[in-house]
Amino acid sequence: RFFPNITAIPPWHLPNTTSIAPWDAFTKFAGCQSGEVRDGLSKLKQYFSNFGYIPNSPSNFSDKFDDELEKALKTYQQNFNLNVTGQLDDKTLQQIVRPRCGNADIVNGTNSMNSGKSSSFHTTGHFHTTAH
Amino acid sequence: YTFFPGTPIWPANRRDLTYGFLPANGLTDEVKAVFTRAFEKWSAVTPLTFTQTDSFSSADIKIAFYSGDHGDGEPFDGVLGTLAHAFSPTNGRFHLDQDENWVVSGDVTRSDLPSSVDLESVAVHEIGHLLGLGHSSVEDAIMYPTISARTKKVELATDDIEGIQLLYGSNPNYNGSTTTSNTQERETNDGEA
Repeated sequence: RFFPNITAIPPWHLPNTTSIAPWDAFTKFAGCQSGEVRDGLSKLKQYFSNFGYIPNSPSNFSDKFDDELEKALKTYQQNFNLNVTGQLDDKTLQQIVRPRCGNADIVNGTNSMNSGKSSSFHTTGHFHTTAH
Repeated sequence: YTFFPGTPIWPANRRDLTYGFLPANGLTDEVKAVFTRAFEKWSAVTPLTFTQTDSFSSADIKIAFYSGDHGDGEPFDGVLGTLAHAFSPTNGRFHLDQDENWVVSGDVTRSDLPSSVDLESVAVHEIGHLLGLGHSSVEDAIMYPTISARTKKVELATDDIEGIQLLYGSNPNYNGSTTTSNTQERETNDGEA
Protein backbone atom coordinates (compact mmCIF):
# COMPACT_ATOMS: atom_id res chain seq x y z
CA ARG A 1 0.00 0.00 0.00
CA PHE A 2 1.66 3.16 -1.22
CA PHE A 3 0.40 6.62 -0.48
CA PRO A 4 1.74 9.40 -2.69
CA ASN A 5 1.38 12.75 -0.95
CA ILE A 6 -0.74 11.40 1.86
CA THR A 7 -1.53 14.84 3.24
CA ALA A 8 -3.46 15.59 0.03
CA ILE A 9 -5.75 12.59 0.46
CA PRO A 10 -9.08 13.36 2.15
CA PRO A 11 -9.33 11.41 5.42
CA TRP A 12 -12.53 9.69 4.27
CA HIS A 13 -10.59 8.15 1.39
CA LEU A 14 -8.03 6.56 3.67
CA PRO A 15 -8.45 2.87 4.58
CA ASN A 16 -9.98 1.95 7.89
CA THR A 17 -7.00 0.55 9.77
CA THR A 18 -8.24 -0.11 13.25
CA SER A 19 -6.39 -3.41 13.48
CA ILE A 20 -4.09 -3.77 16.46
CA ALA A 21 -0.38 -3.75 15.78
CA PRO A 22 1.28 -7.10 16.51
CA TRP A 23 2.95 -6.09 19.75
CA ASP A 24 0.29 -3.81 21.27
CA ALA A 25 -0.93 -6.68 23.45
CA PHE A 26 2.34 -6.57 25.38
CA THR A 27 1.16 -3.43 27.19
CA LYS A 28 -1.08 -5.63 29.33
CA PHE A 29 2.05 -6.95 31.05
CA ALA A 30 2.75 -3.61 32.71
CA GLY A 31 3.77 -4.19 36.32
CA CYS A 32 4.21 -7.94 35.89
CA GLN A 33 6.75 -9.13 38.45
CA SER A 34 9.48 -11.74 38.44
CA GLY A 35 8.05 -15.16 39.29
CA GLU A 36 4.55 -14.35 38.02
CA VAL A 37 2.83 -16.45 35.38
CA ARG A 38 0.82 -14.45 32.84
CA ASP A 39 -0.99 -15.77 29.81
CA GLY A 40 0.88 -14.73 26.68
CA LEU A 41 4.19 -13.87 28.33
CA SER A 42 5.76 -16.54 26.12
CA LYS A 43 5.11 -14.26 23.13
CA LEU A 44 7.11 -11.50 24.76
CA LYS A 45 9.95 -13.98 25.24
CA GLN A 46 9.66 -14.88 21.57
CA TYR A 47 9.95 -11.15 20.75
CA PHE A 48 13.17 -10.92 22.76
CA SER A 49 14.42 -14.09 21.15
CA ASN A 50 13.74 -12.70 17.67
CA PHE A 51 15.89 -9.65 18.35
CA GLY A 52 18.73 -11.55 20.00
CA TYR A 53 18.06 -10.84 23.67
CA ILE A 54 17.30 -14.48 24.50
CA PRO A 55 19.98 -16.55 22.86
CA ASN A 56 18.15 -19.81 22.52
CA SER A 57 14.83 -20.13 20.79
CA PRO A 58 12.93 -23.08 22.25
CA SER A 59 9.83 -24.10 20.37
CA ASN A 60 7.65 -23.29 23.34
CA PHE A 61 8.58 -20.59 25.84
CA SER A 62 6.80 -20.69 29.18
CA ASP A 63 4.47 -17.95 30.42
CA LYS A 64 6.56 -17.45 33.56
CA PHE A 65 8.47 -14.24 34.26
CA ASP A 66 11.77 -16.04 34.84
CA ASP A 67 15.41 -15.05 35.18
CA GLU A 68 15.96 -15.34 31.44
CA LEU A 69 13.27 -12.75 30.74
CA GLU A 70 14.59 -10.44 33.44
CA LYS A 71 18.09 -10.64 31.98
CA ALA A 72 16.75 -9.93 28.49
CA LEU A 73 14.82 -6.94 29.81
CA LYS A 74 17.90 -5.47 31.47
CA THR A 75 19.95 -5.76 28.29
CA TYR A 76 17.12 -4.26 26.25
CA GLN A 77 16.76 -1.36 28.67
CA GLN A 78 20.49 -0.71 28.49
CA ASN A 79 20.47 -0.72 24.69
CA PHE A 80 17.56 1.72 24.51
CA ASN A 81 18.84 4.06 27.21
CA LEU A 82 16.05 3.19 29.63
CA ASN A 83 16.32 2.75 33.36
CA VAL A 84 17.80 -0.70 33.86
CA THR A 85 15.25 -2.21 36.22
CA GLY A 86 14.61 -5.65 34.75
CA GLN A 87 10.93 -4.86 35.16
CA LEU A 88 8.09 -4.35 32.70
CA ASP A 89 7.61 -0.66 33.41
CA ASP A 90 5.57 1.64 31.20
CA LYS A 91 8.50 3.28 29.41
CA THR A 92 10.04 -0.06 28.53
CA LEU A 93 6.75 -1.37 27.16
CA GLN A 94 6.21 1.83 25.15
CA GLN A 95 9.56 1.20 23.51
CA ILE A 96 8.91 -2.49 22.92
CA VAL A 97 5.65 -1.94 21.03
CA ARG A 98 7.12 0.62 18.60
CA PRO A 99 7.48 -0.41 14.97
CA ARG A 100 11.02 -1.41 14.23
CA CYS A 101 13.57 -2.95 11.90
CA GLY A 102 13.43 -6.73 11.80
CA ASN A 103 17.19 -7.12 12.11
CA ALA A 104 18.31 -8.34 15.51
CA ASP A 105 19.97 -5.96 17.97
CA ILE A 106 22.23 -8.74 19.20
CA VAL A 107 23.77 -10.99 16.56
CA ASN A 108 25.42 -14.26 17.55
CA GLY A 109 25.36 -13.18 21.19
CA THR A 110 27.46 -10.08 20.54
CA ASN A 111 25.87 -6.96 21.98
CA SER A 112 27.70 -3.76 21.21
CA MET A 113 24.72 -1.42 20.93
CA ASN A 114 25.29 0.44 24.13
CA SER A 115 28.67 -0.72 25.26
CA GLY A 116 29.96 2.84 25.47
CA LYS A 117 32.65 1.94 22.99
CA SER A 118 32.39 0.40 19.57
CA SER A 119 34.99 -2.08 18.50
CA SER A 120 36.30 -1.32 15.07
CA PHE A 121 39.49 -2.65 13.54
CA HIS A 122 42.60 -4.56 14.34
CA THR A 123 44.97 -2.30 12.48
CA THR A 124 48.60 -2.26 13.51
CA GLY A 125 48.56 -5.00 16.02
CA HIS A 126 46.62 -3.20 18.70
CA PHE A 127 42.91 -3.14 19.35
CA HIS A 128 41.48 0.22 18.42
CA THR A 129 38.26 1.49 19.96
CA THR A 130 36.29 4.59 19.19
CA ALA A 131 34.29 6.40 21.80
CA HIS A 132 30.72 7.27 20.92
CA TYR B 1 27.30 2.73 15.75
CA THR B 2 27.98 -0.95 15.59
CA PHE B 3 29.07 -3.40 12.95
CA PHE B 4 27.97 -6.92 12.19
CA PRO B 5 30.10 -9.68 13.73
CA GLY B 6 33.25 -10.03 11.67
CA THR B 7 32.75 -6.53 10.24
CA PRO B 8 31.66 -7.59 6.74
CA ILE B 9 31.94 -4.86 4.08
CA TRP B 10 31.73 -4.59 0.32
CA PRO B 11 35.22 -5.35 -1.01
CA ALA B 12 37.37 -2.70 -2.66
CA ASN B 13 36.53 -3.96 -6.14
CA ARG B 14 32.79 -3.66 -5.46
CA ARG B 15 32.22 -0.09 -4.38
CA ASP B 16 30.11 0.97 -7.38
CA LEU B 17 26.96 -0.93 -6.51
CA THR B 18 23.79 -1.52 -8.47
CA TYR B 19 20.30 -1.88 -7.06
CA GLY B 20 17.22 -3.41 -8.63
CA PHE B 21 13.56 -3.91 -7.77
CA LEU B 22 11.60 -7.15 -7.79
CA PRO B 23 9.68 -6.91 -11.09
CA ALA B 24 6.62 -8.61 -9.60
CA ASN B 25 6.14 -5.65 -7.25
CA GLY B 26 5.47 -3.35 -10.21
CA LEU B 27 6.77 -0.28 -8.40
CA THR B 28 6.15 3.14 -9.90
CA ASP B 29 8.95 5.56 -10.71
CA GLU B 30 7.81 7.66 -7.75
CA VAL B 31 8.36 4.77 -5.35
CA LYS B 32 11.72 3.92 -6.92
CA ALA B 33 12.78 7.54 -6.57
CA VAL B 34 12.38 7.25 -2.80
CA PHE B 35 15.11 4.60 -2.75
CA THR B 36 17.32 6.71 -5.01
CA ARG B 37 17.10 9.54 -2.48
CA ALA B 38 17.89 7.12 0.33
CA PHE B 39 21.00 5.78 -1.41
CA GLU B 40 22.16 9.36 -1.99
CA LYS B 41 22.31 9.93 1.76
CA TRP B 42 25.01 7.27 2.05
CA SER B 43 26.89 8.08 -1.17
CA ALA B 44 27.21 11.69 -0.05
CA VAL B 45 29.44 10.69 2.85
CA THR B 46 31.33 7.71 1.39
CA PRO B 47 33.14 6.82 -1.85
CA LEU B 48 30.34 4.34 -2.62
CA THR B 49 28.07 4.89 -5.63
CA PHE B 50 24.67 3.39 -6.32
CA THR B 51 23.09 2.94 -9.73
CA GLN B 52 19.65 1.60 -10.51
CA THR B 53 19.51 -1.37 -12.86
CA ASP B 54 16.61 -3.07 -14.60
CA SER B 55 18.20 -6.46 -14.03
CA PHE B 56 16.98 -7.61 -10.63
CA SER B 57 18.83 -10.91 -10.79
CA SER B 58 22.24 -9.33 -11.37
CA ALA B 59 21.84 -6.34 -9.06
CA ASP B 60 24.16 -6.12 -6.06
CA ILE B 61 21.25 -4.92 -3.93
CA LYS B 62 17.87 -6.58 -4.48
CA ILE B 63 14.88 -4.62 -3.19
CA ALA B 64 11.59 -6.46 -2.75
CA PHE B 65 8.28 -6.03 -0.95
CA TYR B 66 6.88 -9.22 0.56
CA SER B 67 3.95 -10.17 2.75
CA GLY B 68 4.16 -12.64 5.63
CA ASP B 69 6.42 -15.65 5.24
CA HIS B 70 8.61 -15.04 2.22
CA GLY B 71 11.13 -17.83 2.60
CA ASP B 72 14.09 -16.31 4.43
CA GLY B 73 13.06 -17.40 7.91
CA GLU B 74 12.03 -13.87 8.91
CA PRO B 75 8.31 -13.58 8.14
CA PHE B 76 6.64 -10.18 8.14
CA ASP B 77 3.78 -9.54 10.55
CA GLY B 78 1.27 -7.23 8.88
CA VAL B 79 0.66 -3.59 9.70
CA LEU B 80 3.37 -2.09 11.97
CA GLY B 81 5.49 -4.43 14.12
CA THR B 82 8.41 -5.37 11.90
CA LEU B 83 8.70 -2.98 8.95
CA ALA B 84 11.66 -4.29 6.96
CA HIS B 85 14.96 -6.12 7.20
CA ALA B 86 18.19 -6.27 5.25
CA PHE B 87 21.22 -8.50 5.11
CA SER B 88 24.85 -7.70 5.80
CA PRO B 89 27.46 -7.30 3.01
CA THR B 90 27.69 -8.76 0.48
CA ASN B 91 24.34 -10.52 0.50
CA GLY B 92 22.39 -7.53 -0.80
CA ARG B 93 18.84 -8.64 0.04
CA PHE B 94 16.57 -5.79 1.16
CA HIS B 95 13.02 -6.81 2.10
CA LEU B 96 10.10 -4.58 3.10
CA ASP B 97 6.72 -5.52 4.54
CA GLN B 98 4.18 -5.21 1.76
CA ASP B 99 1.35 -4.82 4.27
CA GLU B 100 2.55 -1.51 5.69
CA ASN B 101 0.91 1.78 4.76
CA TRP B 102 3.96 3.25 3.08
CA VAL B 103 4.03 7.00 2.57
CA VAL B 104 5.99 7.94 -0.52
CA SER B 105 5.72 11.71 -0.47
CA GLY B 106 4.11 14.52 1.43
CA ASP B 107 4.35 15.27 5.12
CA VAL B 108 3.95 11.95 6.90
CA THR B 109 3.78 13.71 10.26
CA ARG B 110 0.45 15.24 9.19
CA SER B 111 -1.05 12.00 7.97
CA ASP B 112 -4.54 11.09 9.14
CA LEU B 113 -3.65 7.44 8.87
CA PRO B 114 -2.25 6.37 12.28
CA SER B 115 -0.24 3.51 10.83
CA SER B 116 1.50 5.57 8.14
CA VAL B 117 5.17 4.70 7.77
CA ASP B 118 7.64 6.89 5.91
CA LEU B 119 9.27 4.77 3.22
CA GLU B 120 12.39 6.89 2.81
CA SER B 121 13.14 6.78 6.55
CA VAL B 122 13.04 2.99 6.57
CA ALA B 123 15.02 2.78 3.33
CA VAL B 124 17.86 4.92 4.68
CA HIS B 125 18.05 2.69 7.77
CA GLU B 126 18.06 -0.60 5.86
CA ILE B 127 20.74 0.61 3.45
CA GLY B 128 22.93 1.11 6.49
CA HIS B 129 22.61 -2.62 7.17
CA LEU B 130 23.31 -3.50 3.54
CA LEU B 131 26.57 -1.54 3.86
CA GLY B 132 27.63 -3.16 7.13
CA LEU B 133 26.21 -1.13 10.01
CA GLY B 134 24.35 -2.75 12.87
CA HIS B 135 21.96 -1.04 15.24
CA SER B 136 22.90 1.98 17.30
CA SER B 137 21.63 3.06 20.69
CA VAL B 138 21.95 6.73 19.71
CA GLU B 139 18.33 7.81 19.39
CA ASP B 140 18.98 10.45 16.73
CA ALA B 141 20.94 8.02 14.58
CA ILE B 142 19.40 6.53 11.47
CA MET B 143 20.58 3.13 12.72
CA TYR B 144 18.45 3.30 15.90
CA PRO B 145 16.23 0.21 15.62
CA THR B 146 12.76 1.71 16.14
CA ILE B 147 10.79 4.38 14.34
CA SER B 148 7.32 5.48 15.31
CA ALA B 149 4.52 5.66 12.77
CA ARG B 150 4.02 9.10 11.18
CA THR B 151 7.68 9.94 11.73
CA LYS B 152 10.24 11.14 9.22
CA LYS B 153 13.93 10.65 9.93
CA VAL B 154 16.14 10.63 6.87
CA GLU B 155 19.27 12.62 7.71
CA LEU B 156 22.39 10.76 8.77
CA ALA B 157 23.54 11.65 12.26
CA THR B 158 27.16 12.05 13.29
CA ASP B 159 27.04 8.54 14.74
CA ASP B 160 25.97 7.04 11.39
CA ILE B 161 28.61 8.97 9.45
CA GLU B 162 31.41 8.04 11.82
CA GLY B 163 30.44 4.39 11.56
CA ILE B 164 30.14 4.18 7.79
CA GLN B 165 33.32 6.20 7.23
CA LEU B 166 35.25 3.78 9.42
CA LEU B 167 34.16 1.05 7.01
CA TYR B 168 34.66 2.79 3.67
CA GLY B 169 36.36 6.13 4.22
CA SER B 170 34.95 9.50 3.34
CA ASN B 171 33.59 10.88 0.09
CA PRO B 172 36.28 13.26 -1.23
CA ASN B 173 33.58 15.90 -1.65
CA TYR B 174 32.21 15.46 1.84
CA ASN B 175 32.83 18.50 3.98
CA GLY B 176 30.80 17.58 7.01
CA SER B 177 27.97 19.91 6.20
CA THR B 178 25.45 17.14 5.56
CA THR B 179 25.69 16.06 9.16
CA THR B 180 22.41 16.87 10.79
CA SER B 181 20.38 15.41 13.53
CA ASN B 182 17.08 16.95 12.61
CA THR B 183 14.37 14.54 13.44
CA GLN B 184 10.77 15.27 12.72
CA GLU B 185 8.58 13.27 14.96
CA ARG B 186 4.95 13.02 15.72
CA GLU B 187 4.33 10.19 18.07
CA THR B 188 1.11 8.32 17.64
CA ASN B 189 0.61 7.22 21.18
CA ASP B 190 2.31 9.32 23.76
CA GLY B 191 2.75 12.67 22.08
CA GLU B 192 6.45 12.86 22.85
CA ALA B 193 8.61 14.93 20.57
